[in-house]
Amino acid sequence: DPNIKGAAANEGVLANFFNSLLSKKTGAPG
Amino acid sequence: MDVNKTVLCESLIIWLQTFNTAAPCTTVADLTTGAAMAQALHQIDPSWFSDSWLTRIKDDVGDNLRLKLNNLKKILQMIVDYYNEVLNQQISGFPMPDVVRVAELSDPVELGRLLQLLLGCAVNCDRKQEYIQIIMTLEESVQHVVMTAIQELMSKESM
Repeated sequence: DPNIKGAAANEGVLANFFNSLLSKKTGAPG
Repeated sequence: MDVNKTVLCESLIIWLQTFNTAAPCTTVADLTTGAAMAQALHQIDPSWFSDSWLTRIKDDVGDNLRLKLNNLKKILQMIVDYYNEVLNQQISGFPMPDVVRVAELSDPVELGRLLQLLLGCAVNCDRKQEYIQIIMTLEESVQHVVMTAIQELMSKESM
């Protein structure tokens, strides 16, 4: 079902983005 | 009205509701007082958006435009200083929200920009993990708007 595939892909994009944001260091210089 | 910008404001209001502020946080009009935004900022970084700063934000402004505008100006200035002095991020490329239009017209486009800056504080502060995880529990359509808003901020910032 293309709708299910689309929803899963969408979920993947969001998860990837927020997980990469989680692993990004805080802005202040170290 | 730019539909995308209205969607931005609506989605960021849904996000702001996760802070469970004492001040009402349901409509654009609720937010024009600045009280809910200031209380959320106080949760994000209470050492910068301190108790004493929060007490200078009036929470009973009613329809008094001058008091609303004073609150919004204090919030915007403190957010800009937070980016510069705490996060070490220059956001000069980001269009600054017109707080006069927020106070006088409840303009959702300008309010959306202000909320976008507030979002940037949350996802860059020391407790960003907590705030990002909360964002990940929101409805997908809201997460999408939040993601786009963060990406736009990141594209405008320079070290």
